[in-house]
Amino acid sequence: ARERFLHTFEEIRQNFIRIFKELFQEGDEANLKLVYDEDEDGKISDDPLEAKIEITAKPRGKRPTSIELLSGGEKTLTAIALLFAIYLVKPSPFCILDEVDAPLDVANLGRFNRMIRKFSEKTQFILITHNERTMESVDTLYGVTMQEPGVTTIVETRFK
Amino acid sequence: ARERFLHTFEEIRQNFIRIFKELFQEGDEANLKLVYDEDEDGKISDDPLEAKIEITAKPRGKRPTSIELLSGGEKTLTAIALLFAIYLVKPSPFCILDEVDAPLDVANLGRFNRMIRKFSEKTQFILITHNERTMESVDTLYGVTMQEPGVTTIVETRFK
Amino acid sequence: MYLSKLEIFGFKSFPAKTVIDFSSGVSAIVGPNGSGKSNIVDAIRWVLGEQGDKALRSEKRDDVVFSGTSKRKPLSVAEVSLTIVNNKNVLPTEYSEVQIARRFFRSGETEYYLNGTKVRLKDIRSLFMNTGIGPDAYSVIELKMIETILSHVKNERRKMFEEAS
Amino acid sequence: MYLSKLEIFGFKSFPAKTVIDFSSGVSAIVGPNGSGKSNIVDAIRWVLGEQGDKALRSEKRDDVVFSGTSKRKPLSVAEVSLTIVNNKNVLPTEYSEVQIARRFFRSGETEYYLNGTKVRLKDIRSLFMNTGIGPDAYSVIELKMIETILSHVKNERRKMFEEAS
Ligand SMILES: Nc1ncnc2c1ncn2[C@@H]1O[C@H](COP(=O)(O)OP(=O)(O)OP(=O)(O)O)[C@@H](O)[C@H]1O
Ligand SMILES: Nc1ncnc2c1ncn2[C@@H]1O[C@H](COP(=O)(O)OP(=O)(O)OP(=O)(O)O)[C@@H](O)[C@H]1O
Ligand SMILES: [Mg+2]
Ligand SMILES: [Mg+2]
Repeated sequence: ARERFLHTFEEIRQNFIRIFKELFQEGDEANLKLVYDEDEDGKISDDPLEAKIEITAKPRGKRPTSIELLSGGEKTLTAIALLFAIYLVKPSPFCILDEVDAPLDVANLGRFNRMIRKFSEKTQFILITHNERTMESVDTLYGVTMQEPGVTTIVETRFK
Repeated sequence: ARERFLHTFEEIRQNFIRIFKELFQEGDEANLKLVYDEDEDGKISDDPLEAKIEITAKPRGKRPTSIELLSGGEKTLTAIALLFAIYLVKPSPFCILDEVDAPLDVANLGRFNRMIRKFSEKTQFILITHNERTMESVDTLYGVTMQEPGVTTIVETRFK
Repeated sequence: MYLSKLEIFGFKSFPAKTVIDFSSGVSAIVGPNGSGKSNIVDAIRWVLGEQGDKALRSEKRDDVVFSGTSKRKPLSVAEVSLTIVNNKNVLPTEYSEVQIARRFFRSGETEYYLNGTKVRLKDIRSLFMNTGIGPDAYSVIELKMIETILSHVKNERRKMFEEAS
Repeated sequence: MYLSKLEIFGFKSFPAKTVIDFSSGVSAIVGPNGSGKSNIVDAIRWVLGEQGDKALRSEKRDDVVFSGTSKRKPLSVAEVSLTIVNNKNVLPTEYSEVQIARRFFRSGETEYYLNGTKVRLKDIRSLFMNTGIGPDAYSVIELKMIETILSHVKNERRKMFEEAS
């Protein structure tokens, strides 16, 4: 189990570094590290199955920081990069994202939608969004409404 | 102190009911209630300064529900209505809203920006936003950028 | 493998039987605030076996059943069924299409179905074991969860890695 | 009464002195993700006396000081000053304009200024008492706080009502 975990971790780490560069700009870097905890006696455990997974991100020109110091939009993009890094190792048949694109600016929204398109060969995506640019980039659009108060109906479906 | 609190509470409640109707649609209602806690012995305390403040919202045609069951956008609008209800009683000289308009759909975004405009006689508003419609509705626009990586500069200010 | 059809009846804001036919590519669900978009996501999480009230934005179990409007009476049963096209033989069954369903009665009983036959939750879970499908697998993500994925505290991140290995 | 000028120097992503002249009506701050918009909001909260690291999105106190880039060295002092026009005599002073400032040295010292004179945090707080201005008054709201305002648990709501009475 340890070998398998370490092998998977290394694969995800490589993917994460590559995808992070694609989602952010030239010069942005990120990394994943296994951090081994100290127990009460100060002994450092060497069991990777117990270790924490630390994300460090270094946006262009900035010093490497913990992800806590990133902005709202940068955090969202970092989490998406991690999710896709895992999907590369183990594709999920479908992925539903509920207003995950809300904090993104216009440029990052474009990169996000291009990445979704790329991964859609192996994974089905269902996106809930208020962003008009995201609506334009999908294959099928389902409109919902509450014409009768309190009752949801599906109004129209538009195929590209 | 009790009299003053009860008086303020009643004023805010009236404001909240009115503003909620303006921010939502015809037929949407909301209310504020003071809920007195029971202590360990089951005795109900009658001290308004200890009571909890309960918000109930009844969007059009739906049954009155606790605000936990509202949608993301409905919760944001309800919180804004409460904030403005308090501002009517005690105006705050300035109000800074950081991407609070992100969960709102096009129609609610319009109502939100109209309400901001109405309150801007007594309160200065500084809005951080990615929404193009909000950008169009303000008096002054400050653009920030990180042309030099890691360094924020203010690029241009546009007056209406 | 992809989700091909979702049927909702009596679940949250769906008092009348509603059918959505999904395509395999990229689709978007759009509509005004409060119109029921996230309720569709909750329906998918629920039929996949989600047990937590908080994850379904409910305070008690029967909050998932249609609670009525000024013109309609509350219902007493919620039912969701999901059809999955098994074209890449990811699911351990020879069927090319699999349908799972869940029904909840206000009286408290829950029923699960697999291709029309009544089964237990355990059977649904074992069908999806190691496929990346399930209520808590990283296939359903909302904005609030972004903080969780990135935060050390709950160590949700470990869970993602373990699911993948 | 309104905020008329904000000067930032050495605070977060502002290594060079930066001045923003605000107008009294409605303004918006716009720009790409990560470009420093919320850092401006943090600077305002900080100069008003905010003490909590979490509210300033920092892990330790000196996270507010510019930590350097590949081309610039880290600085050792962060300084923010805010000019407030007191045209409606809301503030208990005869000045028509009030300037508050805060300075923090990496060594750990903090200094507060009121119209150029060094004062204590207590003096800044008493100036703003009952005016609706202050780091935790409901004048600075981010999206994450919406959940807090509406949730029973932390009873933030009570605080809002008490501030107003
Ligand atoms: N059991 C129930 N019976 C009837 N209506 C319900 C039930 N549970 C939730 N609702 C209603 O569903 C609505 C919320 O829908 P939902 O959260 O899906 O909106 P949404 O389309 O995601 O909106 P947003 O864009 O704001 O996120 C609420 O107004 C609530 O009253
Ligand atoms: N002490 C510091 N020194 C240098 N840079 C810092 C410091 N603290 C934060 N930063 C940088 O500031 C950036 C975050 O800025 P901020 O949160 O203001 O972005 P934003 O414009 O609000 O973006 P978004 O639109 O995504 O919310 C981070 O990339 C971080 O690296
Ligand atoms: Mg929603
Ligand atoms: Mg921000």
